[in-house]
Amino acid sequence: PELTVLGKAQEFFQICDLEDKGFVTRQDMQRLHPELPLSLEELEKVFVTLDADGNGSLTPKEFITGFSQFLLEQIAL
Amino acid sequence: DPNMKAGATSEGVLANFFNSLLSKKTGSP
Repeated sequence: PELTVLGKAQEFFQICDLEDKGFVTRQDMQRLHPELPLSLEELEKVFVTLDADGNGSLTPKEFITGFSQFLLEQIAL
Repeated sequence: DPNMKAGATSEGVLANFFNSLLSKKTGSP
């Protein structure tokens, strides 16, 4: 199951990191706006929440951590 | 604690975000 979670997190990371830079910026996140039912403000909130060190870019590790937390919450519910 | 409040709101948004990604993935062929 851990591999599946990692695989999913990486898939989602790649959706955000279209240019395959290895990190996701605020702009990358805002680009998802037409595709996802979230407002620009909400996408900004998602970015800030995932950006644990607050350096303005999301690493795969930060993304995976956020996704794991989300899954744990879902399981708890 | 304002941080606690911000955290709670962000969690909901995060769940919304990942749920959207999940349905986007499963929704496409």
